[in-house]
Amino acid sequence: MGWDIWKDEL
Amino acid sequence: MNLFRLLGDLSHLASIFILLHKIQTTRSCRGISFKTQALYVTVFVARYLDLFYRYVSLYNSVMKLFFIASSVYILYLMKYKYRPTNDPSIDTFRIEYLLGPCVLLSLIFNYKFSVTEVLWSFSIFLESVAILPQLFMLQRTGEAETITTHYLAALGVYRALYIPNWIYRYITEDGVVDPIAVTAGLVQTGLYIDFFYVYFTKVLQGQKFELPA
Repeated sequence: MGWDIWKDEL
Repeated sequence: MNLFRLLGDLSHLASIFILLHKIQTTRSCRGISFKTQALYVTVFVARYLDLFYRYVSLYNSVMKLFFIASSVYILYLMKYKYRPTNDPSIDTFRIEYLLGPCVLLSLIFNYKFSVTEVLWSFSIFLESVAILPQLFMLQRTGEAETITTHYLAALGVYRALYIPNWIYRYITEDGVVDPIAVTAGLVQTGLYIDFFYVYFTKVLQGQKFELPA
């Protein structure tokens, strides 16, 4: 549960 | 990768092909905002600098290169090949009102205070409002060619599909979200609501896209 950085998205 | 995101990305690809098709078959970029297209180039270049230092997948890299190349090509078409059909006098949205706040927001909200991370945040915020000069132009002229509305609809669908993608990720990835991407993405999708209303009630019923006077 929490924040993540979705750098796999365009 | 999930189905929502894949369909969203394909819709984004489709929007670009629709735009290229519109320009090339009508031999005109009438009705297309140069400012919005220039903002997209800025968005893609700022965000996809990570091509140089982060490898995600072949799909990811190819898409990034395609988005940069096609957006630059569209600018070229508008500025050179079909320049006489581009009318800057109706493309009057003041983009400094978008760029300024986006710079400020990216300096405040980012995941790390570094050049690449601030540029990434900036690109996310800028993408969320980059369509405004185009929508403003539509509002001003009060009508649009049907093909141009299909372009906008495909772009809007791309953004809309990212929302179920995030919900899916939230569920499957233990309640994790990317707050910057989600907040900006919701704003961006919200901007299309008015357009979609007219698109669904008029264009898809076979009528011309015309706004009430």
